[in-house]
Amino acid sequence: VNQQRQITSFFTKS
Amino acid sequence: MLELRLVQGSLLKKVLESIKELVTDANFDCSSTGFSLQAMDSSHVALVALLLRSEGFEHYRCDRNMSMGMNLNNMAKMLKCAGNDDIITIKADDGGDTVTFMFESPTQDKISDFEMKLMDIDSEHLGIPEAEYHAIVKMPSSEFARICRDLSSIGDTVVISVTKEGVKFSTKGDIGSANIVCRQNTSVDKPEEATVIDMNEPVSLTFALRYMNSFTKATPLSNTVSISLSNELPVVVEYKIAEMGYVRFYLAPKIEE
Repeated sequence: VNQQRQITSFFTKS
Repeated sequence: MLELRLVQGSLLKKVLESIKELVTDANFDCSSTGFSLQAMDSSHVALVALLLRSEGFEHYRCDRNMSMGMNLNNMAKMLKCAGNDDIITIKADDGGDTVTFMFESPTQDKISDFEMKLMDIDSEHLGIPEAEYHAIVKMPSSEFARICRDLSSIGDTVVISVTKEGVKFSTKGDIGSANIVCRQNTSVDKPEEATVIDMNEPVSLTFALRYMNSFTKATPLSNTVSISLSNELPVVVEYKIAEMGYVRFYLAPKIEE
């Protein structure tokens, strides 16, 4: 099953 | 003090229509560079980045950097009251708690102002790293919208695969499956009708169609869309805003656990 990733796991707080 | 006069006011109307479904509340940031926004949807799966460069405004005054929290649905309601040919001016005072949208008809015989309450929004600003994408597909925005709409009647997710053969959009659902392949096609009459595939490496990624369909609300902003893909990275769906900037949508992929 494909799990939906969150954008916050790729881009971090600046 | 902030005063931004946009002759082509319809652009701002279209920008709001393109993002209000994805994001409820957002901070608009104003600096000498331009009028911008970065916001995530409530599930933190997608991110929208908007830039309207200061040079694109007929008059651009922004004395100090300002961040204005707005409810996008309310902002869209106010902008809907502007005519498509109207000039729109955005005005705000430093430290004030309202923003004013002024609409002028092209013949200057009707001038309206709508004042909207600002809100405090705690928003995280994310750093978006520069990335080398494995493949960039440029295609007519209406074609991309059509594909997303068609596939979402069959399935919930789309697999976008780029090979040297072209770009393939695939879905599967309870009633069956579908594959749409677009080949590079640069021999068309108008450049905006071309499909251009710039591929360094083959790439294949899975995305939720619900978000892709939401991004296509930006179709009226640009004749073309560019889709930048890298394995295991968020896709970037970009609509350029004529001579002013862009709306970019980032969407996290679905990844096999």
